[in-house]
Amino acid sequence: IIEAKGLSKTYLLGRLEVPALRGVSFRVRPNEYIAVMGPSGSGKSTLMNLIGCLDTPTAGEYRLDGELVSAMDDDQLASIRNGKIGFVFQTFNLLPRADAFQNVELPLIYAGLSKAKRRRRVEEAIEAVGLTERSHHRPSELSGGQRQRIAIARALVNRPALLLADEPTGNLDSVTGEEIMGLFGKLHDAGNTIILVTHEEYIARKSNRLIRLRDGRIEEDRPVGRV
Amino acid sequence: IIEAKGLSKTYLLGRLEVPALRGVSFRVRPNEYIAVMGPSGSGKSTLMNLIGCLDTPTAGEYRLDGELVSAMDDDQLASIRNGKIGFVFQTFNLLPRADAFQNVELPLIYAGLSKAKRRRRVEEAIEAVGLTERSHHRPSELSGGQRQRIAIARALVNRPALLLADEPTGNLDSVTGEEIMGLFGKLHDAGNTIILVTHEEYIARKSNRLIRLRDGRIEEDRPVGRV
Ligand SMILES: Nc1ncnc2c1ncn2[C@@H]1O[C@H](COP(=O)(O)OP(=O)(O)OP(=O)(O)O)[C@@H](O)[C@H]1O
Ligand SMILES: Nc1ncnc2c1ncn2[C@@H]1O[C@H](COP(=O)(O)OP(=O)(O)OP(=O)(O)O)[C@@H](O)[C@H]1O
Ligand SMILES: [Mg+2]
Ligand SMILES: [Mg+2]
Repeated sequence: IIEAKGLSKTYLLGRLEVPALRGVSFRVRPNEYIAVMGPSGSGKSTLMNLIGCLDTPTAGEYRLDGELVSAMDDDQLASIRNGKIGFVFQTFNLLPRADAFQNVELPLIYAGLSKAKRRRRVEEAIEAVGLTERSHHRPSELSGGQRQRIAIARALVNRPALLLADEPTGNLDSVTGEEIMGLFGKLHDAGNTIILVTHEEYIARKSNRLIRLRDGRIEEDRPVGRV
Repeated sequence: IIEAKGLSKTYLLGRLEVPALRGVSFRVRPNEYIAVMGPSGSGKSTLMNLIGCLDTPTAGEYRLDGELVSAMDDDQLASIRNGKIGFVFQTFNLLPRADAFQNVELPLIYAGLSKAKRRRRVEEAIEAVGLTERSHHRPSELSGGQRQRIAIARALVNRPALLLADEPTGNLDSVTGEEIMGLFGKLHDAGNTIILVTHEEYIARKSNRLIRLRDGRIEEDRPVGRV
């Protein structure tokens, strides 16, 4: 499903070059459950942005479902992002002027679902993260962890073939965190692929493969735990 | 240093009332180190905002250093907030158009320090969180955990008598998290008071008192670990 060869990303700050990823290579097969770990600043979010087609590498090759992403046009990229990939951002990225319901509904509007079908799927996703009573709160009227859970509901509502979650439990107590991991486990059991960034061991233990980054390189890539 | 009696906070959403805190009472003595825990949405950030004089309660009494905060005028509140209290927000709240150095420098400008003295203290604080090489990056040019560490440096730069930190390690790997807890430990050893919200056990274990919230009430308030 994913093939990365020598992926690099160097940010440009004026004339200063900031190498965030230095030649990362790996493959992901369908239905894998991967935990990405590593110190703060090691390049995890940068890698997730490349995998999710939200940014382009400065070097290297990236294939999604066998196709070279660098050769795709904007329409193709957008349809992949909206259809196949669910993304939970480290910074949530919710629309501030829309309420929780409207934020979760957004991917379904892009996917062209009918209003009635959208309503049912949004209510189901918000119920799954335990926030039915907060459906009409805006992001600023929610707690930090509640915003995070709405961002998770939005990523799951399209039942994505590939879920990319960047620190999905950073603001959640462990009981709520376990509930979210239960949702991810169901998505995985249904045959989908999950890649999540975490720094919490109890989250990483749910996965079946660990990729550890350090200073923009892969330090370790091995099978773990869950089968 | 702090005396809270029957503190309550009810948010108003149109005609809907959302009770976030329902009558919370506690005292904090100088040089205590308190961990506040509880499920997502239980009222932790709301409580921190009241303690830090960033919001006013809808009921109850709150005294800081023996004085009733509700009776203070805006100037008094601002001088307490800028002088005595350091606040690490759950959402970092960095100025997007200022770089890391300028963000950390802000409390020292309010405190009226000379430029040379400010420079020294800012460099020291940024060095303490390990981000000297990122001093001139803006928040959008930093990783999630790096933004969090700049927000921590900003809260510590004024050597506050009271440090309020809301989930300060949510985006940090455990090694970096331990480094930050080392900084808090030093501040505590120097006689200052620390109140931090966390959902991570290894962070809570650094404190000497645990206040656990559930549904806007104090479920538990007892001494723990660190002496
Ligand atoms: N501005 C607001 N308007 C309406 N409701 C709000 C507002 N801010 C918070 N709330 C609600 O008040 C409750 C407490 O929120 P608070 O942010 O204090 O929780 P928390 O314990 O910090 O949670 P978390 O661990 O998820 O950060 C939540 O249920 C939230 O939905
Ligand atoms: N837009 C940018 N411009 C310049 N440098 C950047 C930019 N975005 C990130 N960086 C730098 O690239 C490096 C990798 O950042 P990245 O966000 O991928 O790290 P991370 O592993 O996700 O860290 P964290 O765990 O703290 O979220 C960091 O050192 C950061 O300062
Ligand atoms: Mg990151
Ligand atoms: Mg909070």
